[in-house]
Amino acid sequence: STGQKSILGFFSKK
Amino acid sequence: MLEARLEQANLLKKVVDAIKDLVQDCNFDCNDSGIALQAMDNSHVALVSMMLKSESFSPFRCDRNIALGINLTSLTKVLRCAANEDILTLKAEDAPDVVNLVFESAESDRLSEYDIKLMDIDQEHLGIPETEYAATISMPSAEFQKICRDLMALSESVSIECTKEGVKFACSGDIGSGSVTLRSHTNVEKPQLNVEIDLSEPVALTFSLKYLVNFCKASGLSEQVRLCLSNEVPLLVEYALSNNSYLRFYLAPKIGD
Repeated sequence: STGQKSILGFFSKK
Repeated sequence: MLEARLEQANLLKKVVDAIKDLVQDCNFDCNDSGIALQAMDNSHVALVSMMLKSESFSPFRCDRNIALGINLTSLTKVLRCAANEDILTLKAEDAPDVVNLVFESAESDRLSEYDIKLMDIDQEHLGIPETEYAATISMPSAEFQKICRDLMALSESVSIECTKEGVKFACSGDIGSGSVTLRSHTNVEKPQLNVEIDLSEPVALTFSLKYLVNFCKASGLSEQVRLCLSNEVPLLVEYALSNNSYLRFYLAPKIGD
């Protein structure tokens, strides 16, 4: 099965 | 205070329609450069980034930064009261409790006015790094929508593979598998049908079709869509609007097998 990454893993909180 | 007049209500109707199933409550951040919105979906897989530049409005006035916290279901209800061709004016005070929407018919003397109560939304802003994408594909937005819908009949995920041969959208599921391959294509008479592939290195990534189909609700905003990919970073799906305004969606890739 494939896992879904989170967008938070790429874009950091300002 | 904010005062922003749009020639056609249709633009805001389409933008809100395209994002309302992805994000529910969001801040419309207004400043002298225009009206911006950034919001993640609940599962933090996708990010919507909208920019309506001040040039898209006439006139546009915003003296200081104002965040209008709006529930998109409420906004949709009110925007349904506007005809597509109505002139739409958004107004708000500097520390507003409500946003005021005025719809004017250019052809008659009808003037409709609505207020939507604002919400206090504590939204985190994400920094989106400037990225030199390995592959950029411009293609007809209707074509992208059809591919995503067609492949979703077979699978939850699509792999997007871009090589110098072209771009291949492929999926496999319980009933079988399918793929659509596009090559660069120039149509002199109908440039809106062009497919342009700009590749610096091959890319292969897998994405959830459910989100892509959702993004495609923006297809009515622009004849062309731009897909930007680099290995192991979120996909950017961009619908360009007039005056450098845009509606962008970012989607985190899927991993593993």
